[in-house]
Amino acid sequence: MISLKDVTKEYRLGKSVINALRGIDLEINEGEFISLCGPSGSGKSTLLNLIGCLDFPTSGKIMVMDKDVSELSDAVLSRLRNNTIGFIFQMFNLIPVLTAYENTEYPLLILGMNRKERQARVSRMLDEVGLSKFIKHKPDELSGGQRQRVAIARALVTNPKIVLADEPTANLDSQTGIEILELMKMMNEEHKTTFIFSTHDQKVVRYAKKVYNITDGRINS
Amino acid sequence: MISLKDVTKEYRLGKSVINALRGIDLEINEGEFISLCGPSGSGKSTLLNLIGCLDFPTSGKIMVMDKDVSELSDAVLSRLRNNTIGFIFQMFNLIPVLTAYENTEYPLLILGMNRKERQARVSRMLDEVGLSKFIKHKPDELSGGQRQRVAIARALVTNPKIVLADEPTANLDSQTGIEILELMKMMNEEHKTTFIFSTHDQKVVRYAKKVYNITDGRINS
Ligand SMILES: Nc1ncnc2c1ncn2[C@@H]1O[C@H](COP(=O)(O)OP(=O)(O)OP(=O)(O)O)[C@@H](O)[C@H]1O
Ligand SMILES: Nc1ncnc2c1ncn2[C@@H]1O[C@H](COP(=O)(O)OP(=O)(O)OP(=O)(O)O)[C@@H](O)[C@H]1O
Ligand SMILES: [Mg+2]
Ligand SMILES: [Mg+2]
Repeated sequence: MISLKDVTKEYRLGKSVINALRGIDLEINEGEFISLCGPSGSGKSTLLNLIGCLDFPTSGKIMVMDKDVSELSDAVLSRLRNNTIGFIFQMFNLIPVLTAYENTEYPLLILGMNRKERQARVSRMLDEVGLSKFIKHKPDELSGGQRQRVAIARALVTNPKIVLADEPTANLDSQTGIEILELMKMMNEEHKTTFIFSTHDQKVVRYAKKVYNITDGRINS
Repeated sequence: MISLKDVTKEYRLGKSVINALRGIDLEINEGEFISLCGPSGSGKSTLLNLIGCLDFPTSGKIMVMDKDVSELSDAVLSRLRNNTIGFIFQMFNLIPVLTAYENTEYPLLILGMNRKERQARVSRMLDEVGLSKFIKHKPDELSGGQRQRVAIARALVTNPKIVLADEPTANLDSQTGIEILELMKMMNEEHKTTFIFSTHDQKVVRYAKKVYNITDGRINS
């Protein structure tokens, strides 16, 4: 479903080059529940961004849903991201002027879903992440962990095939983190949703069926 | 050194009122290493903001360094925050156009420190948090955990009397988190720096000498 072959990613800063990813080979099948672990700065977010087609490799090949992403037009890539992928950002990336409800609803508007269906889905999703009392709050009227949960709700509300979750429990207490993981485990079992986590949280690692360790841009085998 | 008496904090959202803090009594002495724990949304960040004089209670009294903060002028409050308090924000709040070095240096400029001394302190601090190779990176050229460490370096570089740390290890792997806690423990032992953490991380709780649990705006005793 997703495959990376000899993928590298370089960033340039003035004269220096940062080798964020140094030759990644990775295969991910449908329905997997995978965790990517490694020290701060080791390349986890970079890798997730490439898989999610939010960024492109410096070299190497990435296939998503059996398509070489470097050969897709912007329009097709955009559709792939909206219809197939749900992304939970490490920094949440919520829209400041929209409420928790509106932020969560946004991807469904892009999909052209009708109002009645959107309302049902958004309410249920926000309830699943424990935020039904906070639907009218904007991000700056929410706690850190509440913002994280809006980011989670927004990524899951389209019922995507692939969920890329960048440190989804970082700002959550143990109990809330477990509730989120149980929700994701259920989606994985019921819909065969593929989950790829980047995490420092041992609870997430325990839920994962496969763990890849990344250090300094390489996956340790 | 810090005392809160019957402190409440209300937020208004349209017609509804959110009671973020519901009568907090708390005494913190110099040199303490305290952790504040509780579920997402329970009031931890709100409490830290009040102690750090970044916000004011709806009712109740807050004393910092034996002064009633509601009686201080803006100028005195500002000096209190700059000279005495170091704040590590849950969302980092780095200045996007400044590099890691410049973000860390900023509080020393406010203190009017000379260039040679600033240079020595900033370099040492960024080295302590493992970022000497990243001093020229701006926030958007850093990983989540690297940004968190810049926020930490910036809060500690003035060698403040009181450090308010809002989830300082949330985006760090275990090893890096421990290194940060060891640094803070050393400052606490050498300088009697007072540390107040809000955290979901059991590692931080283990380092703390006192733990307060907060649920729904109240401290459980
Ligand atoms: N500006 C605001 N307007 C309305 N409600 C607010 C505002 N800021 C915070 N709140 C609410 O106050 C409560 C406490 O928020 P706070 O940020 O202190 O929680 P927290 O314990 O730090 O949570 P977390 O662990 O998720 O960071 C939350 O329920 C939040 O929704
Ligand atoms: N735009 C950029 N320019 C230069 N270097 C960058 C840029 N973005 C990321 N980097 C560097 O690439 C490396 C990998 O970053 P990445 O965000 O993937 O790490 P990470 O494993 O997610 O870390 P964390 O656990 O701290 O979130 C880091 O050393 C970072 O400084
Ligand atoms: Mg990251
Ligand atoms: Mg908080």
